[in-house]
Amino acid sequence: GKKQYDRDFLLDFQFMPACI
Amino acid sequence: EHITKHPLQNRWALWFFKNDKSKTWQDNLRLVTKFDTVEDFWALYSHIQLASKLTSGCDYSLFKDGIEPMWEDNWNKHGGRWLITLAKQQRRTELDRFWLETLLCLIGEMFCDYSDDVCGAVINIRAKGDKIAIWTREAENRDGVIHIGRVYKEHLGLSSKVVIGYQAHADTATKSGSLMKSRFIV
Repeated sequence: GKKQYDRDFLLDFQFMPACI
Repeated sequence: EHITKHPLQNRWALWFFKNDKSKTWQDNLRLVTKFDTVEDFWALYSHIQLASKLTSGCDYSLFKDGIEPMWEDNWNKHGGRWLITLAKQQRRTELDRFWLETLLCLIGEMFCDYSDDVCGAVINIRAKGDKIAIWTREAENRDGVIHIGRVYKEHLGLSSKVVIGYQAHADTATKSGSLMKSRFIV
């Protein structure tokens, strides 16, 4: 299926470090 | 530990335009980079200047990979744009938020069945007033255009009193600003 993401899901990644 | 990035439906290309009158329009347009995951989008977004910090005459464009941010591109030439025109004071209060919401609408494919009609989005930084637009592929595709306009307006948080218009590129190319007619409004 199509990869659809809602706004809040996308925003959750804004300040996530690139490497953990 | 292997960490999988979250893939986007499409690969997107960010373009930057800087107005240098000694060069041609096309020479002033530069491809910045392409990305196809949620994580890479944020890495790019946090690395570049906010739109409100750009100088007048600059544009950012985000288009699906393979579509150039110009009317002449085969994917754009029959299309048009939902245009948001901002008052000067909105650069300080709303421009960056509107542009981010626009980007999220695109990469999240938030227009459901009509997301395939979307080509990209453009932000123009101009002294007389900034502009943001979502470009779609086919100005005659009424259902798709209207759906995209309604969803877009909702995501920007615009009140029902605010009206936004859709202009066909073919009309924009041939008519002056004052004669510009919107094909659709929402």
